Amino acid sequence: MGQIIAVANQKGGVAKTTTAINLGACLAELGNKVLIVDNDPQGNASSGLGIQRDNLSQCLYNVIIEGEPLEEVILQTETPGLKVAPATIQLAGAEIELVSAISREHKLKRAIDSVRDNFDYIFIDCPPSLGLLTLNALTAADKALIPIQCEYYALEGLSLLMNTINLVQKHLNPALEILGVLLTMFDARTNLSIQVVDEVKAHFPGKVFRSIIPRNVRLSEAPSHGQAIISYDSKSRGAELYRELAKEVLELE
Amino acid sequence: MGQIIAVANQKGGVAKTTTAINLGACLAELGNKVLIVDNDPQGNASSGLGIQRDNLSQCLYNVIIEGEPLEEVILQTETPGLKVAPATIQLAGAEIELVSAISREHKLKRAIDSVRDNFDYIFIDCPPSLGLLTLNALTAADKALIPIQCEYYALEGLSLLMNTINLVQKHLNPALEILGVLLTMFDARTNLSIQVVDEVKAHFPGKVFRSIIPRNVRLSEAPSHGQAIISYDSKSRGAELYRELAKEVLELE
Ligand SMILES: Nc1ncnc2c1ncn2[C@@H]1O[C@H](COP(=O)(O)OP(=O)(O)OP(=O)(O)O)[C@@H](O)[C@H]1O
Ligand SMILES: Nc1ncnc2c1ncn2[C@@H]1O[C@H](COP(=O)(O)OP(=O)(O)OP(=O)(O)O)[C@@H](O)[C@H]1O
Ligand SMILES: [Mg+2]
Ligand SMILES: [Mg+2]
Repeated sequence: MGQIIAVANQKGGVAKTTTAINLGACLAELGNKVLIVDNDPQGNASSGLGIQRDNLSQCLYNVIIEGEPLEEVILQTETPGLKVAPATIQLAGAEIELVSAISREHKLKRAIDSVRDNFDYIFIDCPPSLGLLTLNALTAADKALIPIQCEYYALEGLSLLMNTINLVQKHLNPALEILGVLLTMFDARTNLSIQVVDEVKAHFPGKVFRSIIPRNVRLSEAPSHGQAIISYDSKSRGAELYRELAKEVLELE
Repeated sequence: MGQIIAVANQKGGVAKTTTAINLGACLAELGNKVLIVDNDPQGNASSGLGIQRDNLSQCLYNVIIEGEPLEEVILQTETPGLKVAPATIQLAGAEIELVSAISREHKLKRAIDSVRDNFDYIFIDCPPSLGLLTLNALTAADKALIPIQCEYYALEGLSLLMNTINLVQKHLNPALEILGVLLTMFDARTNLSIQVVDEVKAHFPGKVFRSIIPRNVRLSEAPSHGQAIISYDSKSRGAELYRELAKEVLELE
């Protein structure tokens, strides 16, 4: 039974997509079968993995709104052992269409449960909001992984996020736990980064991953080649730290 | 009659808030009366301007959902000539509550029109989504300012954003124009930044501001002191480029 992990934080640009792609790829490199579900209408996880979205006839939208089996939209990526359920611009319509749908928060869960046994890990990349797409992801997930940028504004949104997770645990998914909090874009040259690390560790005692992802330009270049960091530049600091993180996630099992 | 400018882009972390605060502050420094409307439940524009959000009894939520006059929630900031209509965590409920409200896209416009004559510029900081809060901002605005990060994923979301702007122009606000596209977090040391600049200029001929905001750690430190960059570090590259941008915006009038 695969573990379903929602990568969520409504603060924008904190490395949700970068983490879903690269942690997923590093776990695949270690022999796990991994699926990335692109639950963000921006479709960054799909294009970051080299999927040509304009050529797709179906995507996650068809699964969530029209009940198409998830199996039908899953594609293989360049990385062995790593598959993706892509998103296209069509998914942007899902938030509004879900509002009046029956059992609207459980659509993604039902879809993912049908393929769950085929994978060891399933990562759901979330959009930067706490709307119905993210609620669907938190309802489908066993665990939530929360990336936090080492910047001042990163601390602001945490209470909003934790409120939402508590609501989901109370009304939609009592089994949901926090897998961990991941510090990203750490810049050792700035005091700000160090201050944020200390504050986040104080805020989430025992839940912050030891691996801290440094700011590394190779991580931001990799998606323009449609590759995960381990294919684009396997010796980079970015690849090294996401491999460390993969080992930590395996230890937590 | 003040000019109303929505700062919007559904891609997260591209410097919407940083641009609203600092462009606003630089225009105030030149003698203009400026208002920042924090239309994002994260409330980053409010805290970045030193507002203690936990002490507030009213915010933009009360204006949009309960019809409170906008005038009632406007506060003075540390920067002379710069005021803010703050957001608190309550605003997070507005997206869902607006869905079934009458004339739901025009709530913010009606509120802002009531104070418009008291300001030269009114900036609306948007959340990283294309939901009802951003639709309200684009309906209330004369112009849209689009910050774009010099990163690969920045190009991805542009068609989604332009689709939304076209829909707003067709059905909600025919007068809406694009004020300009602002390139942010430019890092001259990386090829990626240079490639993105070229692609964006090709995509928006004649609409890209000459001023390109460099990546500058002082810009990310300023909000932790509740100050705009011109108060926190007036001689920094960040302050210099936002002042240049302010001059360009004045030229466009
Ligand atoms: N450690 C890193 N070092 C340098 N750049 C990074 C790093 N992690 C992510 N990036 C870059 O920062 C930007 C934001 O990251 P990403 O898009 O993964 O965040 P996100 O949280 O998924 O954003 P959104 O909220 O829009 O979904 C991207 O351009 C990405 O390539
Ligand atoms: N030119 C810059 N140089 C360095 N850091 C910057 C720059 N502009 C913004 N930042 C920092 O980058 C992060 C993202 O910026 P900001 O929060 O303004 O983006 P946003 O688009 O408003 O994000 P969101 O989508 O969550 O609303 C912040 O921590 C900010 O301090
Ligand atoms: Mg993303
Ligand atoms: Mg913002």
